[in-house]
Amino acid sequence: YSTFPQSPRWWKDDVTYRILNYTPDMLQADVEEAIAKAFQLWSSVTPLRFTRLYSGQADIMISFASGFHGDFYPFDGPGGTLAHAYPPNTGIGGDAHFDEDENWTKFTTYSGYNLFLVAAHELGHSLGLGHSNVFGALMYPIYMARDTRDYRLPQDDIDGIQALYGPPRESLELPTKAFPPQEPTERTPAEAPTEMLPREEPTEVTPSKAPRRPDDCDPHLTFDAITTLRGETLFFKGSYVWRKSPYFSEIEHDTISSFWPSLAAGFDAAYEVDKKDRVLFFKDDQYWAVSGYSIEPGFPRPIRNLGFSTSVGKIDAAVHDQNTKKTYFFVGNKYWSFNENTQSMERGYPRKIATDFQGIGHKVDAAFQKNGLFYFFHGSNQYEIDIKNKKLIRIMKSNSWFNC
Amino acid sequence: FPVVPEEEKEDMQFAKKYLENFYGFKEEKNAFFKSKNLNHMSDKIREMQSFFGLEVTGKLNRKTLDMMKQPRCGIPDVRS
Repeated sequence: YSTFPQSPRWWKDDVTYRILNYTPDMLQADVEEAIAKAFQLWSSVTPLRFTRLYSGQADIMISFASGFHGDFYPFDGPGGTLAHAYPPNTGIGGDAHFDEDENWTKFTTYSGYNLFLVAAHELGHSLGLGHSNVFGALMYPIYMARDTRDYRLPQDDIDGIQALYGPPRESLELPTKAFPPQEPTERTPAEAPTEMLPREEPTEVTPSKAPRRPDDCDPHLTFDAITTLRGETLFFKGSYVWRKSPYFSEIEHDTISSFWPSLAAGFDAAYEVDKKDRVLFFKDDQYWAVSGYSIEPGFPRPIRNLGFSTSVGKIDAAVHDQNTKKTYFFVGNKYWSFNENTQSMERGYPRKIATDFQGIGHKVDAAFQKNGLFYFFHGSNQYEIDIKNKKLIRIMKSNSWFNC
Repeated sequence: FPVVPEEEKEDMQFAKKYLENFYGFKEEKNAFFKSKNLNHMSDKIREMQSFFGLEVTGKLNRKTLDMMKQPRCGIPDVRS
């Protein structure tokens, strides 16, 4: 993410906005809803509250215009520049202008631009954010059509806006329950920020600081999920990804949203079926399938589709054996074997992990296969296993792959 | 000098405008600085290619032009 020079921001929590005019492309109510939803995105992860004014001067004045429209940055007709906005300040500061020569739409279609998405981006500028070079971030300069029905703010954008304003006040009191939904343009229910925050208590969070990625060589480093992907290995924790590639010696640091913008952070498990060029991600009782960057249509699906009983609410880890075409799912002290060819659970499962994997007498947090060997992760330890003989070969630190 | 085909000239104009808008490129109007302009523009193309994770060549290749033609926000990508 980036901010403007000197990082201008609003030095108050209550910011006002006013919609000066409307585009004829959409119903007025749809314009108002899109703008309100865009504000909610930002208020849900900061202490900011947005109030709509219907007359007079508001901090953020929103308008539609084409060509020359009273500032030094004329619009350019259909395509090209869609909109622009000014960083926090008096006068034109904070204002957002939308190019009326574009076709504005309520939904994501290929014949127009989704007003909610563009407004959410422009309001990021109105609050002080610059552009991000993280592909998939909301503040990425180029418009990317995407499903906005359950749109979640990518982690890079949360990091950026919280660097300016900090997290929502409630999250500092660590609420015991999500507060009730409120009127639009007020703070929205808290499900979004908890979804986006790493699953365990982030180790680094202090009231004024956003959670941050643990150090590669932190001896206590643990992982939520690990998978191979086209010869590389991806290690997941919260919204963070460590990417180990056989082609580069350095470990690359990414976020989930930079690869799959619409996936929420905090995977429980992940595994690759190399022959199908497919990786499956698991979170709670659902799973997604991706091929490279693209999420396969028809997902998420419930994990019971794989043959789990409804008593299994989520899985801890999963690993696919490329030799036998079987996938092992780990839940608590038990594990299942899934036949990828028949797409069904094998008979005689679940079995106790400790019975078949000597030395693994506890829950498995994450697992993957490399060069024929299995690697099971529990806490900050990693167990290298010869799967054929189900023999424990050695125990290492979880981050032994990071050249520590 | 090689004659620049019409389309390439248009692409060059488009790219110049793009780099002015989003990367703070400023062209020296004085004709004597032509080679300096080309170097400066090449630097700005590198800056844009690096921002978008393209191969950094400093040349106005097809991929770079395609990226420039994507619908986008009107705010510059770098401070200016």
